[in-house]
Amino acid sequence: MASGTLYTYLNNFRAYKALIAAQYSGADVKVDPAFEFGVTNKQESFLKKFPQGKVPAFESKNQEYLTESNAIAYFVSSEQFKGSTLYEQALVQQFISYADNEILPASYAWVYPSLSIAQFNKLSVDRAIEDVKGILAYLDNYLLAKTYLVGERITLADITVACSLLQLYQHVLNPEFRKPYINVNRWFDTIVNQPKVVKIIGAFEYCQKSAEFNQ
Amino acid sequence: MASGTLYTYLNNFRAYKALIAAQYSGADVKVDPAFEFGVTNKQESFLKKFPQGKVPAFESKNQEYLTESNAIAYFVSSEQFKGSTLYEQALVQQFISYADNEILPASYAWVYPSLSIAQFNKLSVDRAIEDVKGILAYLDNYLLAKTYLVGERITLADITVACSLLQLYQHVLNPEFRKPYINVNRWFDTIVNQPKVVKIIGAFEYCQKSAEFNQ
Amino acid sequence: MALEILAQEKVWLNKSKYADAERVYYEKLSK
Repeated sequence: MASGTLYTYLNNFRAYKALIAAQYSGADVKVDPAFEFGVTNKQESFLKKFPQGKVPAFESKNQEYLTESNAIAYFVSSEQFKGSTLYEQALVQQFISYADNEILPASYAWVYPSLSIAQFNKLSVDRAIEDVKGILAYLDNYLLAKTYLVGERITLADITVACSLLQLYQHVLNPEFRKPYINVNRWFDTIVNQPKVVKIIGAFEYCQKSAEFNQ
Repeated sequence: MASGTLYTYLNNFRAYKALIAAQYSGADVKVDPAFEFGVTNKQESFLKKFPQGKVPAFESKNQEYLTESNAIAYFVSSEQFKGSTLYEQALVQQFISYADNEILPASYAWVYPSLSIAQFNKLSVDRAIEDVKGILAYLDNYLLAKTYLVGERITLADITVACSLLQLYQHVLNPEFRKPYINVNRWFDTIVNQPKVVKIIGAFEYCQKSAEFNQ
Repeated sequence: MALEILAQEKVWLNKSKYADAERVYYEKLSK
């Protein structure tokens, strides 16, 4: 079973993917407590292993180096977590891509301005909100008759998609907005309340009131 | 071995990934010749299988449906193409993520305005150019002592990264700009000239002169 | 959450702009 050190800042939803996957597989993954974002990842010793200086970054006990959170999560996952058949493995890949290519861009474009860490542009935010509605509608319909995204058990697909939705559910999807999406809400709630997930992300706090935009 | 029908418009670099992977694995993947982008993918029969109406989309002979080009490419790849060891499989995942999260955003932001597909914004393009320099520098250093990105043979990592660089090498990386990046040029040239790759993308034509920006 | 760290992360904020442009372009080409 894989084991090693994960370099990341705290509360990094990308790092959560690997840490949760390790909970399920039993992989021994420790977050480096000495890591300081903006300092450690600019040092020569870090850049020698991880030339782009990005996190999360992973060093296995056998000195194998990995960047990109999906790769690290994949490395520390059990075989079953990655999909039990060829088709299920491909579906896991599908949802991983969907999270990165569809959910995250929409999430950034809505959440970042709402947290005032990106400039507010009404057109962009309105478009992001529509995109998020489309995403939730798609997932809601997909999860109508399914408990998990792929197969009959939790997989890397559920963890990856749930982690990519964390910031949305935390900051902007207020109760009224998310109310119609019964199935995806049920699924998301199931995932974030799994004991192995709670161990990593803590007790999840849903958005009660969307952040106001600083125009 | 997987077989089925791929729905895509012509010259779709995303579709290339799956089609090239199928060449290497021997999977029988046919592009639907009747598919018309903007028409077929809005029809009810298509949306029933692929609710988001996006391409490439894949239907296996066993009526298994997949979207997201990485998932389709994964499904039709041989085991060796996905990485021969656990670490190599994770590295393949790493480069797939790198292509989508780093290369493509920079590529779009430079290439699309240069082709007048998207609006020109000098700040965005200047930033994209710097990002591309960083990408090429990273890959060039990585490929200093390697023929392929992962292991000793061509894998899905090479195909995915090469396909994501296609538009850059075709439209904006003129000879002077790309000259310093000897290793990544060598690697790219190796990939695009592989007979199985040429079968899908044709004879590759390098950019001779960067497109002018229509301001 | 450390907003300052989040602000330093490189994220793709305007993907929809390029996705739309690409779709329109290839729909036109298909015709």
